[in-house]
Amino acid sequence: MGCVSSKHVVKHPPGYEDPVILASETAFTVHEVEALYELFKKLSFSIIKDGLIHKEEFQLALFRNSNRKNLFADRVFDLFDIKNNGVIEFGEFVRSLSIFHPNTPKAEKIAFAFKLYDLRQTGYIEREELKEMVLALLDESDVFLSNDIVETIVGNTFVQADLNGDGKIDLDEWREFVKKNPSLIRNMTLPYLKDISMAFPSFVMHSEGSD
Amino acid sequence: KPVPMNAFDLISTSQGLNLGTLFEK
Repeated sequence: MGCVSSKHVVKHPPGYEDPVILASETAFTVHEVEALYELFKKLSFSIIKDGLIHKEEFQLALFRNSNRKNLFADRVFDLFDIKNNGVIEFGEFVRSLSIFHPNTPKAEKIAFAFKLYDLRQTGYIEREELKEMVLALLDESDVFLSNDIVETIVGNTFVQADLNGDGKIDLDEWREFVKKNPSLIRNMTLPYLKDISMAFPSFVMHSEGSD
Repeated sequence: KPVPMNAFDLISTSQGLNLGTLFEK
């Protein structure tokens, strides 16, 4: 009949990027990027059906509750939102998750964690920021520690990490500190990412590349 | 309970930093 079958017309949301390009710039293979697109679609259509991950959708995926406020989830969201326009696009999602890939060099993970903890983006983790994060963590975990104990923990941390004693932790000091305490970046690696195409195999059915 | 060695040990346990949850079905 001369008609082009609509099943071959794949419409992508704004911010969609070619998996081949994304794979060339990240730790993922093309198939893994395509599998990540399945996860991305699930997250980005969970509340606001526009193919972009909004903060509420991110919170829903992390906490099963779209209204749950969390300082650290906010920071992760803001760092994933590279364009800083209030939503996470597919390209941003893949590039950011690539930091968490087991094959990504530690240096990148260390730098990402530093940005995460540098709440006010001054280039330093300051004492007040560290205390704010400790209080946020205690609040989320319903653990009560007295102000004296919190001050002791923060103070001890600065004794160990603030090598030049200027009252703030810079990136070099952070690198040294992580070298001595490698467990601090354990959460910067997601083993799931090695098996992502197994976890979301349905991409094979939808992939343009498989045509 | 023992006081953790450093504040970052404590912080790194936040649920908000556990992105593994994104992959749970």
